[in-house]
Parts: sequence; C-alpha cells; structure tokens
Amino acid sequence: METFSGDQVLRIRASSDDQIDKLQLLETLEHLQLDFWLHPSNPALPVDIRVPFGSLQAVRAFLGYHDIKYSILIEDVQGILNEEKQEMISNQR
Amino acid sequence: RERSNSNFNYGAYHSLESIYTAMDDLAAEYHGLVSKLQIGESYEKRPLYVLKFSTGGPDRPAIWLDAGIHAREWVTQATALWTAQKIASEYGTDPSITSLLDTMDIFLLVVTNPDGYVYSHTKNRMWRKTRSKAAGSFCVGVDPNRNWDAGFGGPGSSDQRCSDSYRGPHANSEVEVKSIVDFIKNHGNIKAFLTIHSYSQLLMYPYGYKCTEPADYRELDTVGKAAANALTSLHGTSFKVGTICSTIYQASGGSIDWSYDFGIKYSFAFELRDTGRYGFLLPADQIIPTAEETWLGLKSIMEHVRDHPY
Repeated sequence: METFSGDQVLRIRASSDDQIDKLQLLETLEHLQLDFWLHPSNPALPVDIRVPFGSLQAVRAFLGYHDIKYSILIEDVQGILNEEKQEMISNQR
Repeated sequence: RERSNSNFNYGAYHSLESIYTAMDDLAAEYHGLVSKLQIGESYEKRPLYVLKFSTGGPDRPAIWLDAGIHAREWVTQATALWTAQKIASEYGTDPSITSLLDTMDIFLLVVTNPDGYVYSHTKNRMWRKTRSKAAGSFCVGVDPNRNWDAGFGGPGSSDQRCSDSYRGPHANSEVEVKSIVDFIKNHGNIKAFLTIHSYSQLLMYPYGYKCTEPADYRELDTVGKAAANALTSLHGTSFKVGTICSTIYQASGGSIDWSYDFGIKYSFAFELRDTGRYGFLLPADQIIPTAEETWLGLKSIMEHVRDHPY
C-alpha cells in the first residue's frame, strides 16, 4: 500500500500568462512526480498540485524563484487518508 | 444473502464487492423497475454493470449517467449508488421521478472504472487511471477521460505513459471507454449523457478539446445554470457553470465532447463538492449531503430533457 506521508497539496495562484507557462513547464518535469489535481490553464483559475514529500523543496524553490504565490491546501495527505481509513473501519463495525 | 437495501449505509465508502451486492439488492427489491445489465468487462476482467430503470416499452428514449471514471473520486460512486436508491424508491410517489420514468429509461453506470477503484482501495488511494498495461512500459494505465474520440491527442492530454493524464495509444483503446461507446451506439436513442466527477464544484458542457462554444450553447448554459441553482438551494454549495475550456482547462478526448459530437445534445459533466480543502478526499459524513444536492441538479436537467424531446 503506497503511503503519502509528508505529501502536500499546494494551491497556486498564477498572476499572469507568463506564470502559467512556468507552471506548464513544471508539469513536464516528470522526475518530480507531481500529481496535478487542477492543471494550469489561465490565471483566473487556481492550480492544485499534490507534491510528494521528496519534491517539496524543489517545487517551493521553483515557485519562489518565479515569484508565484501559493498556499498549502493539505498539510499532510497521509493524515487525511489515515482519518478516512479509521472512518471506514468504524463504518464497517 | 440479505436481499434488502434497508440496512445499507449510504453514508460510507464501500468496496467494489459491496457496491455490486447493493446493486443486486436494488434490482431484487425493485425487480419490476430496476434491472442490472453487464455492458462489458474491464481490463482486469471485472464486470461493468449498468442499472437500468425502466417502466417498460420498446425503443424508449433514455438518459445515460456514469460515475467514477477517475477511480479515486470515491464520492461520485457513492453518490451514484444513493441516486439509484432514490430513483427506485421514489418512483410512484415522487411526481417528477414518476413522470420521467413513464417517459424515458435511465441507465446508470455506478462504477465506470472498477479496476482503478479496487486499486485505489488496496494499493494507491490517489489512483485515477485504468490499469491497462502496454508492452515495454513500466507505467500502467490510461486516463479514461482523455481516451474518447473527441479531439483525441490534442491539448490538455499527455502522450507520456507515466502521466496521470496519459491519453492512451489511440481513441477507445481502453475497454472501459469502448464498452460505453458501443452500448450508446447500439442503443441509438440516448438523449442525455451526464457524467459525475468530483473536484471544485463545476457543472460543465462541451467543449473541452477546443475553446469554442457548441451550437447549443445558449440552451446548455440556461439548463446548466438552472441545475446549478437547484443544487445550491439545498446546502448553499456554489457551482460554476460553463464550457470545460472556460471553467477548468482545455482537455482533449473527454466523454461529454464525444457524446455531444455524436449527437447527444444534453451532455454535461458534474464536478461535485470538495469543501475547497479535501479535493476528492471528501469525509464520509459529506457523502449524503453531496448526493442530495447533486440529485437536485440532475433532476433539473433530466426534467428539461423529458420536456424537450428532439
């Protein structure tokens, strides 16, 4: 069972088409293993990405370098999955 | 096996087996109204079951509903099952459902991507694709909502096998997609195609593979906005309405683009609620509120379809 300890979901607010282009570039960097929940398309819409723990530093550095604003939507994905699992066990009982 | 849905907990997430058993129970309990059809099998040979709601009669127009094409969006499969129970149990008492089923059939595919659903329960909660394998590649699966024959291979889909939006080697390469396409083509009288996803509260109509408005833009927009208002009226959940391209992003090879271009005018995709924080990891205590509000939106569209034959 794959775990997602330390993975975070970032909500990114691009402010220009140029920043959207940067995020589209990020999407092509397969070694980061990013899971785009909302893909970059235009600055009016947010971009949500699940970032594996191991890629967090690189992604935050990328966003910081390009001055792209973001907030943390989910602090620890595994934490939510653990709650969900507990809920399912209790439902089965 | 207990043949009753009265003890089934609709407010919980269930395994595939449990969902399939609940579908059997529903068909048994409402046997004059509900039947279970197999329209194909998945890549890993799991059956693809559709619930058919019909009061009888040949060659009737019908509404197609599917849920959970992206495996990890569990609230969609749960919502579909709740909806099935709602339709079955209120036929004969609710005037809207009664009149709808006296006019049309409804086909409901509760678990569109069963392999992915099982995989998301047992191996990887974040799994969204099918589980098909390709020779020479380490990466498994295709995004089944980039695999339809609608601008296939265009923007907003990936040709990289490891990508979560990998489109597949060709349109309809995924047996889960082809099974639906074949069923709808063979039926020949489907008047609405409604697909249920979850994330970010949207109600969308074509197009996604191109950023132009469909020929029926005005009507679809009006119908969509009325459905979103009905949905919002229950718990205040706000939905944004528009074309796929204008509300979310350009994405090629999607199901409602195919159904619309195939001639099914009323083609809509729902993206159900997520509270803005959990995405498709929606807490189970929100399944029933989500299903209840979604039902109002679905009903609004289905009533329009019933009253506007074409």
